[in-house]
Amino acid sequence: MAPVVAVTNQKGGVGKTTTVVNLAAYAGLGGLRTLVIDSDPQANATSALGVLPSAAGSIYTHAEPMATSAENVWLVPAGPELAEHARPWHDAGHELRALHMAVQQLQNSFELILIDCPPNFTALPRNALLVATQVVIPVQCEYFALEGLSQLLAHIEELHGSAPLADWQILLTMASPGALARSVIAEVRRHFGDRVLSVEIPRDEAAAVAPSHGRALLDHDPLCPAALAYLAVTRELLSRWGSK
Amino acid sequence: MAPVVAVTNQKGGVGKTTTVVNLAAYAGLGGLRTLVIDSDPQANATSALGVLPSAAGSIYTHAEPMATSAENVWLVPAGPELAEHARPWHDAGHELRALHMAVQQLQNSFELILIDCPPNFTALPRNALLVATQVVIPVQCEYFALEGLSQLLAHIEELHGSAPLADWQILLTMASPGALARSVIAEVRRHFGDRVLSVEIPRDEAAAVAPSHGRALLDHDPLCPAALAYLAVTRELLSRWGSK
Ligand SMILES: Nc1ncnc2c1ncn2[C@@H]1O[C@H](COP(=O)(O)OP(=O)(O)OP(=O)(O)O)[C@@H](O)[C@H]1O
Ligand SMILES: Nc1ncnc2c1ncn2[C@@H]1O[C@H](COP(=O)(O)OP(=O)(O)OP(=O)(O)O)[C@@H](O)[C@H]1O
Ligand SMILES: [Mg+2]
Ligand SMILES: [Mg+2]
Repeated sequence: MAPVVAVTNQKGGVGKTTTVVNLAAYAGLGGLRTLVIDSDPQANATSALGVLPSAAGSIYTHAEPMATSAENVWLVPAGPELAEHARPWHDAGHELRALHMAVQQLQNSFELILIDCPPNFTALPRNALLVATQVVIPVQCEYFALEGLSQLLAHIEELHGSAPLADWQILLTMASPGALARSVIAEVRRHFGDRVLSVEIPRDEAAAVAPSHGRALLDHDPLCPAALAYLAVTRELLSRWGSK
Repeated sequence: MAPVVAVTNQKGGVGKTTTVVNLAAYAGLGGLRTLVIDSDPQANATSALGVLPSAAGSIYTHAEPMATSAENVWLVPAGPELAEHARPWHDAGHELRALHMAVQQLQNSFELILIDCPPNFTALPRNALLVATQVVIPVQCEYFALEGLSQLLAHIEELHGSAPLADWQILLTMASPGALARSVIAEVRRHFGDRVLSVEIPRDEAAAVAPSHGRALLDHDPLCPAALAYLAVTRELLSRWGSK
């Protein structure tokens, strides 16, 4: 069965969408038939992959996967009705069953599934965590992102009771060259040890430019520092997940 | 009556908290008795002002304003129960009345009130928008933030029906020196003209370091580029609001 990876963090702007899009593109480059599920009503993963956000529904209405600008990468877009499913964390409704069935179906025709989540604690990330087999938590190398990590891990732990929870890893993102990033990185590695991926994503303007062309870094600026880091982290993750 | 300013944008990581904290600090420096209401369960404004996020409740439970690390700036912190009020946008409950009453009460003892919002479309930003007399929309000078703007403005327009909606302005934030920021800035100014504040906040590492010391830029690095920009934008906003 294909790994189902939820990429989530309630802190905003830490690189969730950028991570989903670029992991998918490098996994596709490696020959894996890859699916991105955009479960953020902002629909940023949808547009970053060159797809016009559409009225075609979402994973919750069993929208069909569509081709994207990245080779071997398909997308279930974020439809406008997705926001209606953003009920508070404790109040997840019947949608979890619908999501489970949709994802199980899709696992038959893809080799990797990545789910982009919105920056909050609603049923959208909660359901993604409950159907996921793996979790990647992007943590921007800045103070607020560090602060929010314990809140997120407490929410993930809470889910443990109701599901065999996925294996989780932390990906350090937007690492600037200064002392702040170094101290955040040292703190995260001290606390979380092997849970933290060895590859760190550097802050790189190209990562912010690529989505404005509807392309992953691989197709926009494949030799830039962030592209090389996402290539390396894709290899690191695939080998961690492959050995299961 | 004191202006009540909602600082909001559903896009994550665009500088909402940084804007609230630094506008408050410079308004306090100018002698205005200023209140920050942290209505984001992440409680970043609370910790950026040197206050330990507390179990003392939130604006919805009429928590008392407390002193902060910034002179003339008080804070109603984000308590853990705030997340329970994050129901979907259309489903705002009885809390709006409670918020209205609490804010009206506080307007008697403060000269400026700033409300920090979480990155979503829930009842938290919706209620803040309905009690606000002014709205500041931080827009990061990158592609995704630009994309989300029309969604946000559509939500604000929708509220028009149920309230004499506040005056809104766009603040351009994290403007890097490259071509991407220049093209985003040009597009925003072309579309929104006078709604866009003339001061732009530059990307400046000091803005990311200050919160790790629980201090506003004014108290951390008052001569850095972002501090000078926040000083200038505070003057621009106070003169726009003062002339009402
Ligand atoms: N390594 C990087 N270097 C520089 N900019 C980056 C990097 N990664 C992402 N960005 C940019 O930073 C901004 C935030 O990234 P992104 O939108 O991927 O975060 P997010 O966590 O998905 O945000 P949200 O919480 O709104 O969903 C975007 O404009 C993106 O293009
Ligand atoms: N002008 C700036 N230059 C560089 N970094 C900045 C600037 N303004 C804010 N930052 C940093 O960028 C990150 C995001 O800013 P901030 O947390 O204020 O955004 P936000 O919109 O409040 O995020 P959220 O959506 O999670 O509430 C923080 O680490 C902050 O310290
Ligand atoms: Mg995103
Ligand atoms: Mg914030």
